[in-house]
Amino acid sequence: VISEKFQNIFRNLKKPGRLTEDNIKAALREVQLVLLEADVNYKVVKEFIGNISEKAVGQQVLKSLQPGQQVIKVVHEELIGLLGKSACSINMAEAQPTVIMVVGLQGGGKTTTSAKLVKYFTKQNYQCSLAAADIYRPAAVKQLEVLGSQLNVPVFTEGNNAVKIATNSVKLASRDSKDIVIIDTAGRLHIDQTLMKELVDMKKATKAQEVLLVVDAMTGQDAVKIAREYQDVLGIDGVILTKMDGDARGGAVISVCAVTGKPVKFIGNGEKLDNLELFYPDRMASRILG
Amino acid sequence: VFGTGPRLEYEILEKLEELLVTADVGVRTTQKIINNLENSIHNIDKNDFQAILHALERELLNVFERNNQREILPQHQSTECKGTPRIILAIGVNGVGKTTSIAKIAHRYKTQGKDILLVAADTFRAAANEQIEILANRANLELVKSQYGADPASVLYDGIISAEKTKKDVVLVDTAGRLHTKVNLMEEIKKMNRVIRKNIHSSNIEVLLIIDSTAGHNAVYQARSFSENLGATGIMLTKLDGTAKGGMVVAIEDELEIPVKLVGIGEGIDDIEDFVPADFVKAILY
Ligand SMILES: Nc1nc2c(ncn2[C@@H]2O[C@H](COP(=O)(O)OP(=O)(O)OP(=O)(O)O)[C@@H](O)[C@H]2O)c(=O)[nH]1
Ligand SMILES: Nc1nc2c(ncn2[C@@H]2O[C@H](COP(=O)(O)OP(=O)(O)OP(=O)(O)O)[C@@H](O)[C@H]2O)c(=O)[nH]1
Ligand SMILES: [Mg+2]
Ligand SMILES: [Mg+2]
Repeated sequence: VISEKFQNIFRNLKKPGRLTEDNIKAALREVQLVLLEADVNYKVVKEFIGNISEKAVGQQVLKSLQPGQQVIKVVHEELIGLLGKSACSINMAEAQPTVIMVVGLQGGGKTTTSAKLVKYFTKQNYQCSLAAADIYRPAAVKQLEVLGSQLNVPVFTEGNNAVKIATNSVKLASRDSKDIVIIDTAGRLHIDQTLMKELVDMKKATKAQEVLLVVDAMTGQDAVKIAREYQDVLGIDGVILTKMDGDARGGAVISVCAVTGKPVKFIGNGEKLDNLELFYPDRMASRILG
Repeated sequence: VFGTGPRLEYEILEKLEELLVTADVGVRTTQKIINNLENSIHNIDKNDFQAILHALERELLNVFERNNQREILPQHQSTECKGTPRIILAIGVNGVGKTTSIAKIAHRYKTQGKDILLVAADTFRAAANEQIEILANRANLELVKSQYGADPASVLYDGIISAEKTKKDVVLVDTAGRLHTKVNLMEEIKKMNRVIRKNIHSSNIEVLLIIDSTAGHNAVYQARSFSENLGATGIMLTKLDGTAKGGMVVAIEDELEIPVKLVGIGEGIDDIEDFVPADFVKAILY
């Protein structure tokens, strides 16, 4: 469902016989503005418009009866293509427990999302546990413990550093026959070499099956740098886009998928522990187009 | 409408557009600024990119120079409203750094010898009380809090009364994160604002909107909505120690005229600085 507003960009392209390469270019300039206002990365937008341009001014479109509709369709489909497949599942370990690390910048929603993931998997009858590996933020462990007790799952906190807490949690989860252990980590800047190394060590020591990057839906142009650094230094398996219950268009997700090549697995849609949903690329594309 | 300045080459315009948009200045504000630039540059070598950047720097500074009041809780204009306590209310969407920032400001006042009181008015989020309590204890700051789930307006009221009784200089109030699109949460913060205004003179109130420098266009929507609902008197821009430039405050100052007063440059209690437009603009352009 593409908004009226977006479709209006192409109203002049709807009259057959009046289409020129120039007015397609003008319409695509409008699309560029729409995407930039939705916080899609500048370079990604330029490349995207370039690709669309080739397809749009191709002979088939110019001759078709509904050229405007055709261009909209191309834009929408190309955007969906950039967002990857829908409803991607978590890689489950062959021998339990499956270890999931939740990582990302400060304040993105990792702790809340870790608890949401527990609720999501518990509903599917998996036995879950949480690991409180954020030893820096005041009351971070307490925050996870409060959420863990709301969900009636254990929260492992033993260890004198983050990596030890993570490895101890995996050992305990295995001993207790938990299917999944979700590790909440401290927020950290992608440029903080020491803290990024901590994640690399943690991933190696726990043999984590899934490293999920939590990204705030309101993130702007910086999304490219964040995603690139997390992917190059740590390696991620998927993305969770949070705070989608607001009015952020969420174009940062395009940058993240384009740069990492990894799919968005879930979206966070509110502060409650039920507010985790599967990701649907077509819905996201419509939202970005405004 | 053609200006009197030279029209710049397409390649140069693209370069300037990329520079500003990737700094999150926002696409419409970028267009406006570049148009102003073309209308204002005279006697400039169209091929001298450094000279053009310098002119762009001036154009950006023009936006900031419209707002000269960048002091938190500025000095009183007259003596009649000199009562205590003065109050700072930290508001903003989820996760931007309100709790950390209000603690930084409180610590700063304390080191200046002021008597301050922190009020833990986030009664909603898990371990919010515990988080601010640890920050308060570390910095030796007095704290008023209530139980989890209490009415935040009544915790705020208790804090104001306590501060009046004990003759505090400044009350600093932390609030729960809230998306500006949530009507009931905006009503809650409006109610808290009314409680403050019933008890404290407006010249003694700072409504500080906390904005995350990694935010894109949504920051402008946040500022617009919080401003319409409450009237923000200032902005603190957090997480500038990352790679984000925080350019959306250019749009906010240009369209809403809310001055950026402080910046957060890290997670430590001292990681706070006054906002300096010249430094901020240089960081975007060079
Ligand atoms: N509205 C909304 N709020 C959310 C969502 N996810 C998280 N939050 C809120 O965002 C704020 C930050 O969430 P946290 O889980 O503490 O974020 P974090 O990434 O663990 O933060 P750090 O550990 O400090 O890096 C809290 O107020 C959460 O309630 C969401 O999907 N929607
Ligand atoms: N790098 C960096 N991190 C910051 C800065 N300010 C806050 N943070 C971090 O951002 C995260 C969120 O900070 P909080 O103070 O809990 O944010 P909040 O707005 O109170 O969050 P909610 O109350 O959940 O809405 C924490 O991990 C902080 O340490 C800053 O200037 N730089
Ligand atoms: Mg956390
Ligand atoms: Mg807080």
